[in-house]
Amino acid sequence: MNLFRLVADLMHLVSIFILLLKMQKTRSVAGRCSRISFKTQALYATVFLTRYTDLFANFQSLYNTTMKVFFIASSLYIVFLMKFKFKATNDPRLDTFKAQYVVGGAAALALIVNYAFTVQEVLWTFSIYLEAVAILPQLFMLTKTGEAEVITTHYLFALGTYRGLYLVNWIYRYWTEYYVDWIVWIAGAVQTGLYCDFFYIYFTKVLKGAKFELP
Amino acid sequence: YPGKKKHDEL
Repeated sequence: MNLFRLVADLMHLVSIFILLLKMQKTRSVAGRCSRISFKTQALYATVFLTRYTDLFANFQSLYNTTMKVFFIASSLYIVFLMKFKFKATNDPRLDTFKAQYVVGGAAALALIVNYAFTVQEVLWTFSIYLEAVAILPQLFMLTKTGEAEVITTHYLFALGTYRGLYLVNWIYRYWTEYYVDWIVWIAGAVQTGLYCDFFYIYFTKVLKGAKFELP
Repeated sequence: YPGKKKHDEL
C-alpha cells in the first residue's frame, strides 16, 4: 500500500458518501436540475460484485477486506434506494444511455483479453473493463440536462480523482517494485480520460462559484 | 494475476 492508493481509495469512499448525503438530503435522486443515473449505479454494483468474488479466498489485509465489503454493500444500498425508496423521483426517460452496449463490450473483451481463462479471472477482467466505462450513463445524462447541482459535480470530481490517483499509484508501484498490470493500466487511463472534459469545466467554472453548465 | 500473483488492489 502507498499513499497515492490510500488517498485514492478514500476519494472513492468520499464519492459514495457524497452521493448518499445528496440522496438523503434531497430525499430524491433528482435535484432541481441534476440527476443521478440509475444505470451508472447499477453498473458500479455489478463491478464490485464481479471483482470481489475472491472476497473470502484471497485475504490481503483487514483494510482490503473491509473496503471490499463496504463497496459491495454501499453500491447495493444505493441501487436499492434508487429503485425502491426514491423510485418516484427516478425518471428512466432521462437515463437513456444504452448500458447493454458497455456491458456487452466489456464482457466480450474480457473473454478475449485476460490474464487467465478462468471464471474468476474473466469476471475480474470484466469488472475492470466495465468500471472504465460505467460512468458514461451519468456523463451522458449531464450532457442531456446540460447542467448539474454543485454536489453532483463534487461527486464526479471525487470519483474521477480516485482513478486518477490510481494511475499515480501504478507509476509509483512500477518504479518501486516493477509492478506491471496492463489491463488495469489501460482501463484506468481510459476511465480517467473520460473525466477530462468534466475536470476542465469543474476547475474553470464550479471552483469559481459558477454553475456547472456545459457549453 | 500477472505472473500468477493474486490481485492485491481494490
